[in-house]
Amino acid sequence: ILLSTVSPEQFVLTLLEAEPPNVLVSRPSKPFTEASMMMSLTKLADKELVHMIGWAKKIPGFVDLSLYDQVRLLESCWMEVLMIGLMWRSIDHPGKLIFAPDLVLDRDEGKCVEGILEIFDMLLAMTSRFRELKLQHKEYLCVKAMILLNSSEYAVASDRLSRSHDCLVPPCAVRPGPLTCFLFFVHSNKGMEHLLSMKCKNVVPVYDLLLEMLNAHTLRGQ
Amino acid sequence: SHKLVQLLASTAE
Repeated sequence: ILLSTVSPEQFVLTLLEAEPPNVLVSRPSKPFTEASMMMSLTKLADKELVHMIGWAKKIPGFVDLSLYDQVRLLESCWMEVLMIGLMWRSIDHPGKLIFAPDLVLDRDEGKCVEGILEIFDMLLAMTSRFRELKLQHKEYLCVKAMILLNSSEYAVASDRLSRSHDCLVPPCAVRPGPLTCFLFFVHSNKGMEHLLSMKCKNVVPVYDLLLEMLNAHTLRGQ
Repeated sequence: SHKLVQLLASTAE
């Protein structure tokens, strides 16, 4: 895509086409235990991460970055991208978290897992805020792309990436205030710490891509 | 981050 010739509408269309598919992770037939809920959530996250990489590669400008910068951006933002996706899926369902179409959790189910209720409440509160502000789908797409492009604590220098940024601004310019708020709402620290503690306590085995991403975050934090 | 790099480097979606 020649970014200089792309209209904001076309850019939003590109983001729409980049959207990952819905991931399914069936709910266990028995009531949740701490281990089974964490297992469902980590399985889902691992599957979603694979799709997230495909999504990122379709964000204009991203693949022009060095592999090193691509890794750095994704390692910084993956939990926030998972969270905003969850919030968007849950926006029309007060009190529920739609992790997947077949994994809908009520707030109180968070009581199964030590420490997760606080995170569920935070996610539900952020989702209600999105609902109150009437977050539109195209705004969601733009905010999610911004989370990716803004995620590294180091400056990622790329002419194409800054032009991507410029393309993201017009669709969001209608309501810059609320959209800046959306960016501030999405914080992943608590979720990351919780997942790390669940892994350290051996409540759930964390493997594959999710393990890599969690380790990357942990190493950077030290 | 081996798998991440692998997935980023692969051209197939």
